[in-house]
Parts: sequence; C-alpha cells; structure tokens
Amino acid sequence: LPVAPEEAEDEGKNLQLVESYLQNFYNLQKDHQHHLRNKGKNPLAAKLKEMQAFFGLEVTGKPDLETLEIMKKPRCAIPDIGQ
Amino acid sequence: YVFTPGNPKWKRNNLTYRILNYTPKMRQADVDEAIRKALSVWSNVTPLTFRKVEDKEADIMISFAYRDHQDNSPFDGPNGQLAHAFQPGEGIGGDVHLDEEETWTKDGRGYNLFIVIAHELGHSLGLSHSNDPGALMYPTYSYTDPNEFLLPQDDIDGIQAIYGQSNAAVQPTGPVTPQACDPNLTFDAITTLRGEKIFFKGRYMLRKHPARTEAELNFISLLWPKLPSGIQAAYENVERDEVLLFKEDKYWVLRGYDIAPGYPKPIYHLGFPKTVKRVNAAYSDETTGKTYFFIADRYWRYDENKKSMDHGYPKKIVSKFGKTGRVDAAFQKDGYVYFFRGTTQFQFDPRTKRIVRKMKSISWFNC
Repeated sequence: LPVAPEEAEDEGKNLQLVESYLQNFYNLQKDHQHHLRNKGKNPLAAKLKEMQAFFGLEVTGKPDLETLEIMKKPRCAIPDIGQ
Repeated sequence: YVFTPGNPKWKRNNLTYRILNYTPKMRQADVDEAIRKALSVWSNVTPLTFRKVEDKEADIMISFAYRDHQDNSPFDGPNGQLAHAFQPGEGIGGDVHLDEEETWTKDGRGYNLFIVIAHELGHSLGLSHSNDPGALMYPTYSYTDPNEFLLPQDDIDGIQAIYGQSNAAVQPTGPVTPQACDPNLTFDAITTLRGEKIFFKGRYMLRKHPARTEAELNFISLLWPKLPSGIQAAYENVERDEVLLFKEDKYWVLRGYDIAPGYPKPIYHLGFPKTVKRVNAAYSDETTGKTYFFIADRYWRYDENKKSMDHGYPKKIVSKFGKTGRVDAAFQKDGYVYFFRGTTQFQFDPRTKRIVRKMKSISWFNC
C-alpha cells in the first residue's frame, strides 16, 4: 500500500530520533554522505544493535516500538558507550 | 556496573563541592538538601567525604546551565537530556551540569533533583552507565521517593570497586534487581489486573501479560508514583474493576490503572480488629464474592457485596487450605487459587479443598 503522508512523516521523525540518539549516546559518526557509504556496511544498524543489547532489548538492528520507547525516555546526557 | 574508560578516580578521599548557582524552580534550601543527600548516597558506602566550599574552586562544581554552556555538550531544552557530569580530574573534571529548562522538584513531579544529582555524582566519581535496570547508574530517569531511596547493590559494588568499602563496622547493602528466572526469587504480593498478573517485589513489579512470553520488569513508581515500595498483599475485585493493595496497616485502591483519590485508608475500615497490623496475602473469589485475607497462620473472610467481614473469623489457614501454612502471596485464576510461600507455589482447588500441584514460584515466567 502507498505509505500515507503522515506515516511517512512519522517514519522520518523516528529515523531522526534514532540517528540523534545514537550520535549522542553510542558514538555514531555524523556522516552526512549517507549515499556514499560503502555497500554492506551500515553503521547505524550496528550502533542500534549496541543500544538494543545494552538495554536488554531484542537485538534486531531495526527501530522497533520498544526501542523507540526507550529512546524517548528522559535520561542522563552522558553516552552509554565510551565517554 | 561499568567503570569510566581509563578508570579515572580521585587520588584522595576528602573531596570538596561547590554549588555555583540555583534554579528558580525550587527553594534554595531544598536544592542544598537534595545535593547534600545525593552526596551522602556515595559517602555512606565508601571512605569518601564531601566538604562544601563557598568561594573557591572545588573538586565538584555543581551548576544549572542552559542550552550551549561552553562545554561542547549543549543541553536540549525540556525533557530529553536532563544533566551530565565529567569524570574525576582537574578543572571541569567532576563537575555536574543540570539542564535549567527541566522541571526540578523535591518530589515525584517533573524530575526529582536528588535522584538526578545522585546519578550524575556517580559519573563525577568514575562510574559509567550500568545496564542493570534497577541501578541508580542506569541511563534513563525513574522516580524513587527520596525518603525510601536505597542505593542498589549494583552501584555499591561499582563504587566500592573504585574506592573501597566504607569505614562502617557493618557494610551497607542495597536492593538487588529481581531476575524473572532466578530460582530463588520470592514475592511480596501478587494480583491479577485486567487479565495480567502483577508480581510485587520491593520497589519492582513484574508484569506478565498472557499474550507475551516475557515478564516486563518495572518500578512500581513508573505506573503509580504515589504507591510505596514493599507492597505486602494485593487482590483484584474483577466485578468492580478494582485492585486493593496493602502495606502495613493501610490500603490503596486502583480503579482500572489509576490510584483512587482519598487513599490510603486504614485496613480497619474493612473490619479488621486493631490487633491486626498487616496483611500477608489476599485473593478474591469471583464466583462467591468472598475475599480471603491471610495474616500469619490465620485467615479472615470478607463479603464484597455486604462490604463487611464474615462472622466466626479468623480461622486457622490449615483448617481450609491444608498444609499451605503461612502465605506470602496469593491469587485466583480459572477457579484455582495459587498460594506462594518462598520459592514454592501451591495450586489449590477450592472445590475439592485439596492442593493439586506444587510448582516453583517463577513457573509463570516461561523460564
């Protein structure tokens, strides 16, 4: 089915939430040339897996509901991995 | 628990702290008290001491800051990131910065300043984030009544691994986060709630939803900030869509998922004599409208329709329920009553008045 505009918007918001969360707390590099990324490697999914493992979630590498729920919780600004 | 990479620590135990500014959202005396109490959380379990200084550089400088405050880690406005702190070291090392745009309080509203500062001081002393959901050093915020706060064992282990034990004759210990499949797990109270089962343990509850294999561990305060930890008995009145929760000589009522106003009330309103000081366990039989309260080796029976205790009680538990004896927790499901005593669970059939099965207390968690 074509994705309804509001769903597309939600998806965009969620992706933005995931990226900034992983940049803030899991040392995801701010890489602005997504399209130049070499094939096969997906640092975002790898970092997402790190976050899911830390919080004892199912390690899928995908921003599922439980993962997004935790990312929306108020928290300490110190990274979870490394300083 | 996790040490900060590089294992930074203070080279001496007698540290100084200074409060650089105050938030207008709290009385200054309350901020001072929250910080003093947060420091004592760590000094109580280590040889560390903290002395307040007013007008010179201190090891730990505590301040409220707004957005970009020149430390390369700008805050993000209300909610989200609440505060940060720097690992032990000179200059900015050890300092704590709190996001001025948060709603800082001394209670359960907004963000409790004591809880957040106690967490940040863990970083100031060399700890990183723990992935124990019950630890103070867990990254996400969760409220605990400061008067009930006990530093969890995970955090005690972490900070003592850096600075050693306290000088106290008896080493303080802290609450351990329950693991659903720990065979030694026991429960304070258990109730059904709209088809779910809620297992109470200390300040935690394990929620078991019939459609989910895993039990979900939460702080009681996550759903009910006004409920104390250490709930001792609980039961659901399905017909009225209510759950009654007991601790010492008081009880609360949940209507649906919300604490009903006007509670807690004394348990004596239900008809208990003043000699009863607490309830060990309770369950309500939906078919008869009778609720059973277990206290030591006796039980009372309460009529939910008449809203009064039946006459001729208390009676000995063994007289009706066989050798279950003392009961920690109980609930009814599909006509059977499940009694919990320590790590053992008894399935009781009220029709035949017999225990039909004996299981481990954690049998509901698909371990």
